[in-house]
Formats: sequence, structure tokens, C-alpha cells
Amino acid sequence: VLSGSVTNNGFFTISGVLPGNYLAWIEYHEPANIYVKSMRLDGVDARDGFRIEGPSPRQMEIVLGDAGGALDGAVLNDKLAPSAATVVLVPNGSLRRRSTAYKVAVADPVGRFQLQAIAPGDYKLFAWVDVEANAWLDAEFLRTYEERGFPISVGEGTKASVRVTAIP
Amino acid sequence: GAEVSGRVITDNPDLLTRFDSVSLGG
Repeated sequence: VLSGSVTNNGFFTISGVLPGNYLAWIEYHEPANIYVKSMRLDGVDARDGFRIEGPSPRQMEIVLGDAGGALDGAVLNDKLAPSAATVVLVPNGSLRRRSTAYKVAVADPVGRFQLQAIAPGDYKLFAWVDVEANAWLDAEFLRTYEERGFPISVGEGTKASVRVTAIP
Repeated sequence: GAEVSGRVITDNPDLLTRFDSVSLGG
């Protein structure tokens, strides 16, 4: 991993980037209710990754929003009783390659959960009663449960409440 | 290697002081 500090004006420089495929992300020291609106490398969308071919300097622009969507809700089991679960909001399409595009919450024993700072877009919501951490980043694992996901569209600044059935 | 430079842009300038770094990984 290569990093470059961000100045208070938002500028950064990362040197010595060898040829290869990369993802970029921002690290911050205070919780911030933000999401990546766009990330472009030399004008081309780089949110789901990009390739560095040689030593030519490259220019990146990252636009952040602070009006992400919010989602809360309840997890129910197949007998419609509240259930604890790991709730995962999984992005659709190529953003599945980007772990930071997922949102994860733990539903409490009465099944309640909250997710915030969600980038606008289309998602599927899953609630697993028992799941290994980050198993959902494995495309093969997700394919097994794809049909159990609850489709959700999130808009800028929107708030929604949902009920989702737990996957045992 | 290449140099990747750029800028983080946000409507809320207060957010900029919370960022530590931009990172690249494979």
C-alpha cells in the first residue's frame, strides 16, 4: 500500500507507483458521514480500480459528498420474530470489487440496525444470522445467496426503513 | 514509478481536516 498525506486544501501526492492494478481510498482519523461521489484518474472513472502502465505522472480527482443515504430497519426470521444478524448492504455491478462500497451493521437482539453515509446507487441488502466476517466479499459466496438479497435503491440524502428476512 | 497527484474536493471544507491520506493498493 502506498500513501500520500492530504493537506488542509485537499492536495496529495503519491510517489513511486509501480505498474499494476490499483484501488484508491481515503483514510481519515475522525468518523465522517461521507461517501465518494466520484473518483477520476486523468478524467476516467477510477472508483472500481485503475491500471498504472508506466512512469508518466497521473492526475486524480476525488469528490466527496456528505449527504449520503441512510437506512434503518428490522431483521426478522422466517417465523417473523426479531433476529440478531450481520446486515450487509452490497453494491451492484463492478463496485462489488471495492470493499469500501459495502456497508455493514450488526443488528441487535431485537433485530434493529442502522446504516449511514451510503453512496447513492443500487444495492442488495442481506442479513445473515451466522456469517464469517467479509465472506460477502467473495463473489462465489455471494452468488449462493444472490436471490435472498433485498434490492434497494439509495438516493442522495434519502432515508428509508426496511424489513429484511434473515438468512439462517 | 509513476507519481499520482491530485485533490480531494468536498462542499464541506471542515471535512478536509479529518483526512489523513489517500492510499493506493492492489
